[in-house]
Amino acid sequence: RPPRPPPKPLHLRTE
Amino acid sequence: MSSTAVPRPKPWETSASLEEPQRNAQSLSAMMTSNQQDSRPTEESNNSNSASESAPEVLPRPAALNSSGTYGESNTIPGIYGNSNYGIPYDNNPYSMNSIYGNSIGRYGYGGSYYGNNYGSFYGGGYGAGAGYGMNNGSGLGESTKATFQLIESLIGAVTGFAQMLESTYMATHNSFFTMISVAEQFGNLKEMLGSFFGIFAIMKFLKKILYRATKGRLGIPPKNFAESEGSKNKLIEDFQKFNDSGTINSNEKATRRKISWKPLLFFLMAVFGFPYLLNKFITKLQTSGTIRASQGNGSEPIDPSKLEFARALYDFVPENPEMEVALKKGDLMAILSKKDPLGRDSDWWKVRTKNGNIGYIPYNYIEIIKRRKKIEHVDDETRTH
Repeated sequence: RPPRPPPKPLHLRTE
Repeated sequence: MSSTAVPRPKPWETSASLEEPQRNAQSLSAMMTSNQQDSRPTEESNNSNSASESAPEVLPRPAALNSSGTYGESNTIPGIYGNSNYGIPYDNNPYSMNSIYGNSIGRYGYGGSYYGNNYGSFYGGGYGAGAGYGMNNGSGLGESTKATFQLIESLIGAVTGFAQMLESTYMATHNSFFTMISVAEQFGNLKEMLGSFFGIFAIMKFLKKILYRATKGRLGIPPKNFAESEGSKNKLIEDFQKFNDSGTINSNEKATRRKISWKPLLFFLMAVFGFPYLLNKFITKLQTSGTIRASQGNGSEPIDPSKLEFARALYDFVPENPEMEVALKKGDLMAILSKKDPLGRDSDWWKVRTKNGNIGYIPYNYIEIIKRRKKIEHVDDETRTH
């Protein structure tokens, strides 16, 4: 039911 | 212990069982110079005589010496020699022997201490290095003390800056005061100069009038009140005297001047008190702008509670990057700290503070913004009843 979260900005990406 | 009259007998004379000391003594005599060896027999013969005389008194000693004289006690010999008065050669040689032993012992001792020091310092250095390494890597005590010291340093810097500001303000006020004084002085000078100039001008005018009258109109300038002054020459002189004695005309001028002389004083007072005030305002403005800039540099805008927006979670959110993101449960309330990313650009991930006090980023489409303060209370009631 929850929507897909929007694309992560650079500072939140783990890689 | 022993006197010159009754010398102590030599050990090898009183007891034959002490072989080791005897050998030592013989080696001693071998080390002597030829001169000392020449002097030795005479003394020995004397001593042997005296020893035979006093033998009964000291006979019991060798037995005690024998019983306690172990193998390694040969070094008691130099002491016996040193204490007795056998003469200079005997006295000196045992001491020299003793010093040789002492030297060798000292050398061994020195060697021991040398090694000890070396190893000790090596281990100490190693341990110290290890401790330093641990301190640098540990982010606990070292870091916190570092931060504390930095805080203290910055505090001292701020106080020093404030003191310097006060000092400079004082200096500026002082300087402005003296500038004002000098300006007033200059005005005084100007007034004097103008006064003297006009005084000269008046005298010139008067002289020209006199000249005109003397030359019957060919030189100089005609006086304005020519018709009147023709008849009364004395009136002009009286006027001039009045002017010089600061009579009625001048007294009127003085009164008016005294009236307006409050203006520069007021201006001066305003400058003295207004300048520091303006400076203070300027500095506070600078400080506030500086703090805002500093807080923005940290990536978080200054939080104004009255403008703070609140939001409620629409869905559960499980953070993929727990260091930056924060977990949400459906219906949780949170305060929106920033709708921008750390670089200040608009973002789809907002920085929020949840009820637990955790601060992190969450996707904007998982929450709904609560518009007004009244609505917050309403929502609070809803959550309480549920």
